[in-house]
Amino acid sequence: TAFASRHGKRHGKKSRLRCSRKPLHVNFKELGWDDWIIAPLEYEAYHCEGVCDFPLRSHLEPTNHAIIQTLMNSMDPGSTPPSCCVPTKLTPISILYIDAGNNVVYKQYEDMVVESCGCR
Amino acid sequence: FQQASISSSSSSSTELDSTKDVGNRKEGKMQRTPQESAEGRTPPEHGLRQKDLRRRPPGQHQGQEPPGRGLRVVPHEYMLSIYKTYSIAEKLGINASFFQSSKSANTITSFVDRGLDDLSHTPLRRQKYLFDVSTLSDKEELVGAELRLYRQAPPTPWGLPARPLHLQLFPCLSPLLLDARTLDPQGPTQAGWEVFDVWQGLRPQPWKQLCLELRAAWGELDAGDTGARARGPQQPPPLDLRSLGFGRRVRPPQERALLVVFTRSQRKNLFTEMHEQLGSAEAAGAEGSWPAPSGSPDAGSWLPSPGRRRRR
Repeated sequence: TAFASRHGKRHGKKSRLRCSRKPLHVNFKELGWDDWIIAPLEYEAYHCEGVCDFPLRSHLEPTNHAIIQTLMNSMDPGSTPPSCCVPTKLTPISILYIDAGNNVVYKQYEDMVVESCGCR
Repeated sequence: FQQASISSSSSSSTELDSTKDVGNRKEGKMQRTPQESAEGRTPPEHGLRQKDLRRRPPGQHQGQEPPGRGLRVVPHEYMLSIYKTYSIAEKLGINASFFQSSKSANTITSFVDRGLDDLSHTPLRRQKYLFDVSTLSDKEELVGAELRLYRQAPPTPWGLPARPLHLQLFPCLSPLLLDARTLDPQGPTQAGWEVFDVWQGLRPQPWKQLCLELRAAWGELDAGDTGARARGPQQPPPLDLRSLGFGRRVRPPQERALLVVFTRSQRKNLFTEMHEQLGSAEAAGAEGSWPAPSGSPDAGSWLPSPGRRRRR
């Protein structure tokens, strides 16, 4: 929805970017979390952006539901929104931080980096 | 409100190098004075309360200051090494939990010894190590724990008899032997880490404090050591853990005893974790303690009012 509102007034194929992975650089220092996160202070998280319109490409690994929803959207955009461009594979990152007791902790946080995007 | 720093010798990797400035970073837009940076203090400035709200670590409630507030938190070399090894493995697509050293844990917490040396001059035959493990959650599966003791190089030559020397580790006031090591008094006198498995000592959770006791004892001579036996029955001198390199006075932070606890959390969701931390903060009457982004217009009102939450 956000994508549509931002780009809704634009027309033409160039503005209708296909669902794909885009950079999202996270800087914990800018978030104000560097008081408790020791490392890393920044990392590349990526994000998914773009439209899932008909016909869906196979590399987007659409679910059956997404295929049906996309088909219905293509037939009647007013009745059904397009399927969503979302992360389909995420990987963890290691974080070294200081906990509430001032202990240094290593933790592997799951699902922190987008590896691939798809339509769901 | 507290600082983390990595000593200059700790890392050569670019990633960790970028963290070195944590110890003398800017606070918002205000540059710290060198003295403030060195002592790890937050300069008295307006908006401190708001900043505390924004920058408090998860689970740390307003009014609940960390025990070492104002002190610089220096990550132990061992923890830096764990981070470096596993984060590099991750980048290569290897899951850190596959490493045998990780004991298939996804969380490794280090606790620094809070015990103090007995100042008496009598031989130190037992040494107690104290750890505040109250931050350990009983919701996480404990998969391992080890006590790492740095043994300073004893003066050479030792001058100790040629019989084995046993180091034994017990929970305080308990006869349960957790782990043992045998030292050779005639062997090389290199400094290094002695690692004891203390998993059994931590298993009956939950703990608030963990007290472990190191004891030293002479072993029996081997039956084949005829030379020593021929010299007749000789009473070994009383053992002193200080002379064995386990004294705690005048010891740099990197050489302090470290309890390393390996846990495996089933929680995969950062939001769930945040929510639980926030819930515990609210239970303690400290709503709004979760840090909002520093660029947010009003961190104090970052959280919705109870009425707004109900509507939501």
